[in-house]
Amino acid sequence: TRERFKETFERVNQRLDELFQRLFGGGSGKLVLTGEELLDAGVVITARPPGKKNATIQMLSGGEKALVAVALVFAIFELNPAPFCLLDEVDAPMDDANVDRFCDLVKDMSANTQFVLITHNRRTMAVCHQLIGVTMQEPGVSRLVGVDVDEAERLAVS
Amino acid sequence: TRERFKETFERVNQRLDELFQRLFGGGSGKLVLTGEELLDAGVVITARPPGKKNATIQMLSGGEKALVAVALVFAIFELNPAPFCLLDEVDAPMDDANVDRFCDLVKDMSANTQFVLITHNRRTMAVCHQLIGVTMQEPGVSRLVGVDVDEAERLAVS
Amino acid sequence: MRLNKIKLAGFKSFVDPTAVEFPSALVGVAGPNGSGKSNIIDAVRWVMGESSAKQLRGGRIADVIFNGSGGRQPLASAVVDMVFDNSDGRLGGEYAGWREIAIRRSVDREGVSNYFLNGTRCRRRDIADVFLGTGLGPRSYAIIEQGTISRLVESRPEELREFLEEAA
Amino acid sequence: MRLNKIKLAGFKSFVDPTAVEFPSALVGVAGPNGSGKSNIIDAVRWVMGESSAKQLRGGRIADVIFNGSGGRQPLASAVVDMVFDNSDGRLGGEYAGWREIAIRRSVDREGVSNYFLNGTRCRRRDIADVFLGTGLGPRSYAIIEQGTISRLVESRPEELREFLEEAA
Ligand SMILES: Nc1ncnc2c1ncn2[C@@H]1O[C@H](COP(=O)(O)OP(=O)(O)OP(=O)(O)O)[C@@H](O)[C@H]1O
Ligand SMILES: Nc1ncnc2c1ncn2[C@@H]1O[C@H](COP(=O)(O)OP(=O)(O)OP(=O)(O)O)[C@@H](O)[C@H]1O
Ligand SMILES: [Mg+2]
Ligand SMILES: [Mg+2]
Repeated sequence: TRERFKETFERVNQRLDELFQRLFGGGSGKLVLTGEELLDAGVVITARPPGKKNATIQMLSGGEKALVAVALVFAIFELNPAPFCLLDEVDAPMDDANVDRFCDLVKDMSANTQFVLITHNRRTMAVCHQLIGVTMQEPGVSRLVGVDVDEAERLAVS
Repeated sequence: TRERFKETFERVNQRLDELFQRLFGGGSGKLVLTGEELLDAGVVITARPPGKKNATIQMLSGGEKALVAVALVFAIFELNPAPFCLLDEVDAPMDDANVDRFCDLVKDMSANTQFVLITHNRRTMAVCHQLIGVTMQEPGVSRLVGVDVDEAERLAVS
Repeated sequence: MRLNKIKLAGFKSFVDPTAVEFPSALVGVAGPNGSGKSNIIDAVRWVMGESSAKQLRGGRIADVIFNGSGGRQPLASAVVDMVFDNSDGRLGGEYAGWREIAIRRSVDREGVSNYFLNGTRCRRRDIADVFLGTGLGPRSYAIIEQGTISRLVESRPEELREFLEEAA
Repeated sequence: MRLNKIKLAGFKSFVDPTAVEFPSALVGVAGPNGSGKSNIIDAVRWVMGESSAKQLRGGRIADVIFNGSGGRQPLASAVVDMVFDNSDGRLGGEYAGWREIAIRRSVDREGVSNYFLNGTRCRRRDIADVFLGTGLGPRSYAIIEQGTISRLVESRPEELREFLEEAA
């Protein structure tokens, strides 16, 4: 199992860095082992957004943390690709430029994996092939409505 | 101190309910004591969004929880109004209708209290009297720029 | 293997039987606060065998059953179906031959759950077996709940290690 | 009593001296992810006496000092000033007579902090005294950090009680 862990660690690490650069438009993200002994060392993430010094995860901003987390989840995901991925408002802390990079990445990955994205963000709605609207026209009772992006945006306002 | 706590509890409770109705457009929010003994009983919040049954805080949605929390903070705030209030992206989980109600409330309260709102939401930017833009044109170095709402929105995209 | 649809009846705020179809590889879900979007994700984790009420934002396991609203009475049970298209034979083991796989879970007010696989009663373990090796399951890293995206990177080093091991 | 401005020099990502003015009762702050918005809130809590590095998203207290970037060297110290208009005499005690109140805090790489009140060196306690009874302070309920708004209502009953008592 030592070999197996080492191989997993290295593959995720490489993919994490590639996805980090894609989501941040540069810089680098890496996994680091906290001890010598492969079988029981902990794992930490270091991140270096473009133009900045290496930072611990703690020092990153809300939006930066969400991007690193998405990069890590997708890196692990590709190792053992589950057939579908459900994301509940992961774009909430992101600014528009980062939402656009996130959506581009999800669009690419949707070639092999099915994505369901819960979102309030118009930019994310716009890249989805279909939109499901959920309303409570009757208070307390959830119902579905078919919507397009404009309607979905209005729906979120109603 | 028993009297004092009882008075605080009742005043916050009343104000919480008023602010709850204002933020949710109806329903009611209440504080409940978990024990008989006033001096050491705990406090829980019960919330009833309009048209729904009473729910514990746990069962509420992300946006509903944020609204209840704002109602509670402002209810306590009015008891002992601090001269200023700093809110860091509290509007992130809210849909547009709730953001509008939140902004209306903040606008009213800004008659007595100074608010500083960090936000990515265009609707919230639009109700502010002034907007401060923060950028990192030089990577890793924060600088301020004067902006209006359109520029601020573009700024969040850059 | 693709997720075709989820049917909810009496599950949380979905009091009337509701089918949520996923016709493509990239589906968005939108709607006002409190309308029931995250409840759909809870339904997916529940039908796959989630046994902790707390993880489903409830106090007891029967809290997933529609509890009533301004104009409706509480129901006595909840049922969720999840239907997969397995024509690529991706779902392993004895089920590889099935073109379509439907899992169902029901629960009553006493908290007693029943599981079904393509219409036949089965155990919770059998549902877990269906997903073995696919990375799916009630606590899969492929399902990110609201507000938890950053928690992942903030976890302690030994937790992050366990997370990696699970994926290996 | 109104907050007039905050001046940051060498504090986190504000390497160059920067004055953030608050000219009105409702001021918005906007900008891309990671540009330094939440660092301004950290500066306010820090100058008011926050002593825990963890509460300021750092490991050691000297982590608030600009650490360098692609093109800049790390600095040796950080200074933050906060200037209030106290013409209404709201700030109590011996300071009620001051029309303007300026508090300053500086820190060096050894983690040694110095506090100043209207230009005169003072202790951390003196800064806390200035705000006594106003509801303000490094952990005041009037300052909501990013991502923490829901944590308040999710706290345990005894924590919520403490919160109420603090406000009484
Ligand atoms: N057993 C139940 N019976 C009836 N209603 C329920 C039950 N459990 C939860 N709910 C309702 O579901 C609502 C929450 O739904 P959900 O969390 O899916 O909202 P959401 O669409 O994700 O909103 P947001 O955009 O704020 O995240 C609550 O208002 C709650 O009243
Ligand atoms: N001591 C320091 N020296 C230099 N830079 C620092 C220091 N401490 C923090 N930073 C930088 O500040 C950035 C975080 O800033 P901040 O949290 O204010 O962003 P933000 O504008 O709030 O973004 P978001 O919209 O994502 O919440 C990090 O990228 C980090 O590199
Ligand atoms: Mg939700
Ligand atoms: Mg921030």
